[in-house]
Amino acid sequence: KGSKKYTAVDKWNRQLNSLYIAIASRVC
Amino acid sequence: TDAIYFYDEAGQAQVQQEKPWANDPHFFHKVRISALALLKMVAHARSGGTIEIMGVMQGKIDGDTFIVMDAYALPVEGTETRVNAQADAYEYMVDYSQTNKQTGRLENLVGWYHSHPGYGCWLSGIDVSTQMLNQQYQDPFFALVIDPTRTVSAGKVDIGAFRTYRQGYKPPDEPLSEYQTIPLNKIEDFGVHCKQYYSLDITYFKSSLDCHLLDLLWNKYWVNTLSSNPLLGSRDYVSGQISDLAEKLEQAENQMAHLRLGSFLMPSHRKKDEESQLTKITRDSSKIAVEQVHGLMSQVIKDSLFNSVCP
Amino acid sequence: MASSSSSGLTFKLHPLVIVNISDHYIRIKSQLQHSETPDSSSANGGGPSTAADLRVFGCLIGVQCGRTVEIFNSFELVYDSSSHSLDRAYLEKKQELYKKVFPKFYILGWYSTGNDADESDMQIHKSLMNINENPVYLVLNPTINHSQKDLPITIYESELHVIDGIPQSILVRSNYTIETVEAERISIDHVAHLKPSDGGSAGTQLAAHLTGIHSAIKMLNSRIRVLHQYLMAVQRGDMPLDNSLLRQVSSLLRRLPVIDSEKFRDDFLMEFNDTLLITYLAMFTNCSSIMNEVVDKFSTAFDKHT
Repeated sequence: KGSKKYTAVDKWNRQLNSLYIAIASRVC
Repeated sequence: TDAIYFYDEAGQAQVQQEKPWANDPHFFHKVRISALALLKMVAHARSGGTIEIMGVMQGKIDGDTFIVMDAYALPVEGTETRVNAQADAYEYMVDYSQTNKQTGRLENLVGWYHSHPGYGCWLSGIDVSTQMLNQQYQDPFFALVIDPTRTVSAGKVDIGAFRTYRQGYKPPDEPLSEYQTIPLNKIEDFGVHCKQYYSLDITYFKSSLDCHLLDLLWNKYWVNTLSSNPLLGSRDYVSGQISDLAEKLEQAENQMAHLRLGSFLMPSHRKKDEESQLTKITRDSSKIAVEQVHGLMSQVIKDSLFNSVCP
Repeated sequence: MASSSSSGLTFKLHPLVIVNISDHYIRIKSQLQHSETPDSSSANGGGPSTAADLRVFGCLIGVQCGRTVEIFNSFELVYDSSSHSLDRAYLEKKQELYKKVFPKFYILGWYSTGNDADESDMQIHKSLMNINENPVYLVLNPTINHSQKDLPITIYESELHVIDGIPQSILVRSNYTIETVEAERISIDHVAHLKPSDGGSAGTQLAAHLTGIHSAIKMLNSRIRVLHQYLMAVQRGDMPLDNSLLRQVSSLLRRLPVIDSEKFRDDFLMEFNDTLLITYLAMFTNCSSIMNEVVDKFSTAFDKHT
């Protein structure tokens, strides 16, 4: 129940994580 | 208030003869939709589920305004699969118009409506081609799009009215219309054709009897307002929106990576494109969060109202 | 006419039907008021000479599932005043057209406007019985009376009663409830309060959302106050005791709290936390975007490559 939603949220979370790493690397 | 319900056949015939829209591609600016027409179109759009449905609108012209008095559904589905899908229903439209005239519905067709379930109110390439064809042969005519999924999710009617420019016409720069979330798989279709049409301002009207009945109707349907649950009703749509958001983030991140590598060679304006994409993603994510919070607020209020009472 | 039906059918009426009938009436009325000759009101069989005498007629369509009759939509019919009947050919043609678009809907009955059902309406009602064995008759009173609180709509069914030893079909009133689907409710709210279709600011959207809930809770509160005042009046002896009503009030009170199970709490908290999670991620997305903008502005301001 709700697995589709959690899969989507997990995907969002992972993409945010890699976006953060990409932005952080621009800072350095 | 009710004078608008009278159909002046002679006046309309004169307008049709004069054709003031023929020389001005930006002649029409507004649309006035009756309560009945809106209700019929939204109910029809929602009944289609995830399938694009289609119908036509009857009404009249008043200066630069389309006045939509009524609407009826057509036995056509999948409007995004071919140009001028309503050609499949010409016989139906002829029969329906004839029966309408017998009951005093004298208005002519002024437009067509269709639904974009879950992907917003705009005109796709097929819609633009269909509308251009309509404006060529049936003018004055306009296109209306309803998103029934976003209507339920946001709690307000998601609707848009549009007119296309003729082929080869270069429109002047217009102020940006209200931002709306476009799914990734539709962005290209949206972007390619967005300059080929302009939107009309939509307002609504109702009769004195409609006002009276709607006020009294509130005494009944307030229960439905209190018992509605947008969180559960649009679960699939929200999941889809979040997935789409994640994909857009991935795309933005890839572009950022390319930008960093090619920043010596890339011109500066590329940075602005990527920035605006992140800003759009932020707006989309805020919209999703706001709708979820609205739904949650209703649930929390109802919980404290009905479950915190001790007998 | 008898006071209430005993058929046990539950009638559910959608707001689209009400707005449809209202639109039909107002349109014919405005045409009649503008017309100069009686013949131009041909849409209604050329019957009424003034707007005050005007009656409009139409068909109700929807779905019957067991004992529940749900009236979803309606369409207009042509009335022949000379024979006091509906144009059958027109009805069949219209039914055929509606079947193509709404294949699940059947003809459930007919509607008319007026103060109350007429004795002559039975003739029309009987003529529809070969389409639907037990048609429904809806009457809408188009007189605007601002003091009235209830919808001016009455639903009738036909029942066989023995009157003076003769079995006769008579029209009896039936109760109904208003049923809406979510999209219908939203669009009714939209036109009832004439909200703009554009997004507006976040604050405007929040205000609109909370205003809707506030109005509904205010209605609930006013209903509860009415019940409370009734109970106080009964206690003082100002009003007669109604055991049936008291039982209903008692039953209502015993249903509170509405849901108090562990399963509900788990599901509720899950939804709560899911929303907070989405809000949290949206906030992070916003922060990432702002951070990116800061980095770009910094790079632009202190760019050594230009």
